[in-house]
Amino acid sequence: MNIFRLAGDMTHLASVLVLLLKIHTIKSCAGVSLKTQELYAIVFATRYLDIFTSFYSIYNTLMKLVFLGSSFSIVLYMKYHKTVHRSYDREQDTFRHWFLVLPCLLLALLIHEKFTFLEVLWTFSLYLEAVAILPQLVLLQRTRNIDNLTGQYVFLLGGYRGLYILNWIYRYFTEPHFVHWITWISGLVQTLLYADFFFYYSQSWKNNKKLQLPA
Amino acid sequence: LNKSYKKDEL
Repeated sequence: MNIFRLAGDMTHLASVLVLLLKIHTIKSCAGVSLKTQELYAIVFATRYLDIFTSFYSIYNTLMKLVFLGSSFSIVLYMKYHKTVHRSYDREQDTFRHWFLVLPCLLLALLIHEKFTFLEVLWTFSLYLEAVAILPQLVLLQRTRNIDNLTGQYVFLLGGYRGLYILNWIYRYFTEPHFVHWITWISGLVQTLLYADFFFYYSQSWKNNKKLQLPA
Repeated sequence: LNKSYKKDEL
């Protein structure tokens, strides 16, 4: 494992911890998109089915369990915890996320490396992860006051994607035959979706002002 | 258990 990959995983872990901290300690999910969280739960559930069929390392299995557990608990918290649920911006979080799931499934059925159940689901999870942040970005744009934790959550998620790209570049040059087009292209699309957010985040940071995205 | 090289990432 290279430093970019480890840093990427740790940034991803940090983003989840920031979100859980907000929900668990402050008992608020204001500004957090339940649609995006549901999509991530689907992403991890379909990608990590291989914990039953393959073993890579203790690290790999542990991280998979952490991401599965955290994504499902965030969804359950937002849906069923009374106080947390009350802070949910239901009226603003209107992105029709199921319209992302179907095209991703169709695309995975069309473009994949092997036509097997696990492989198609794995490919589907990559396509879906690429666009899963969209409901969250739309909600951020609609939210007048973005609190620091929500901003940091999205910033860390974007950082994780950026570091994964550095990891792929590193692996391409250091490991023979490391070519994975599906992973790379969907990963690149996913990272590009954050570009706009990163611009406004850095502006607010530079000017020491509250983060606000233009309508 | 089979091991797929590309799936060692999360």
